[in-house]
Amino acid sequence: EEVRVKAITHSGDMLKIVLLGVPNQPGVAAQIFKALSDFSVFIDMIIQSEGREDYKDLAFVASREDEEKVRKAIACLEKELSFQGMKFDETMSRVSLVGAGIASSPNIAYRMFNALARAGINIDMISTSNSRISCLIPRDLMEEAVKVLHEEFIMQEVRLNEEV
Amino acid sequence: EEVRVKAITHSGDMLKIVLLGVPNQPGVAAQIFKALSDFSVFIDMIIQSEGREDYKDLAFVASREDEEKVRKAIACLEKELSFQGMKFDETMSRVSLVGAGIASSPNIAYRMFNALARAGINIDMISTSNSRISCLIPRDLMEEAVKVLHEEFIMQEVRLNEEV
Ligand SMILES: C[C@@H](O)[C@H](N)C(=O)O
Ligand SMILES: C[C@@H](O)[C@H](N)C(=O)O
Repeated sequence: EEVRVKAITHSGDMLKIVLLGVPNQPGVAAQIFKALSDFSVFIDMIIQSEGREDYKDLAFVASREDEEKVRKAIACLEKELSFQGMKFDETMSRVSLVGAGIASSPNIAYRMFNALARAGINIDMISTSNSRISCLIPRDLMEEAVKVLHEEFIMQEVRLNEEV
Repeated sequence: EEVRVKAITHSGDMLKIVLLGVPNQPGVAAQIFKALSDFSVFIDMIIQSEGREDYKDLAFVASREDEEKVRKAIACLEKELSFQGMKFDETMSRVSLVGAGIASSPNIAYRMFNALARAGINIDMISTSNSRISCLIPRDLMEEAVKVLHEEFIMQEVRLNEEV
């Protein structure tokens, strides 16, 4: 496996916010992030996937201490943009695998998702870039998640090196 | 703005695949990526966001030349996993902003989304990691997207440097 996992990282106390059913047309994402920018909200992740008909759900993760600022930003937004609902969820946290080019290997993604599954950890959200695979998982299972991912990816390497 | 955009990148001919309404329980993402791994499908992005009730949509982007392999992997998957539907979409392409720490600044995200909106480009999917903001947009608008993002982020820098 020439692509290697270099590190496992996780976030602290996060707040997941989902704007449900925003109109799927140009300018809507800009409106949302203008409001967040006006209140200087620090963003950890942005995830928008498939929607239904002409609507999308736009999810983002901020730090819990910014909750007040996020609520103010959304209160301003609601004056100019209509959407079907919103969700605030403080029970999630992010765990990531980091390593050059790892996101392109379906085998590394499989091993990560499988290690979490064996530990009974449900994956709430997934987002990747070329050198990182991130999952939102229940915060109270974070320690367990880091442990099983460490065993799957880092320990393996150590064991391999010892054998030679 | 201490965080700076270093580059604008875009992908070639991509294929977006969405598995609609997969069960939201541990092990499902692992099953999907086991099937893709068995057929050595090269993955460009994985995006899973908010779902509804006990279901999630799992979207991933592969290269168009792997379409046959993806279809075979999904045919195998369908024998063991039930989901509500699937979508294959060859009309999308990925454009990304790259720079250390850019995803945490809501202002950079706003400027990116706004530059695309001013050009009338609709954002189909969004995914971030700490140093990259990626958007799936219509492939036939890719050149326009790269041009407007270049003007917004790279030209600005050049102009600023000239002034001093
Ligand atoms: C939908 C899928 O991601 C599921 N939640 C899992 O953990 O595998
Ligand atoms: C939903 C939102 O992303 C919209 N498609 C936009 O381009 O702004």
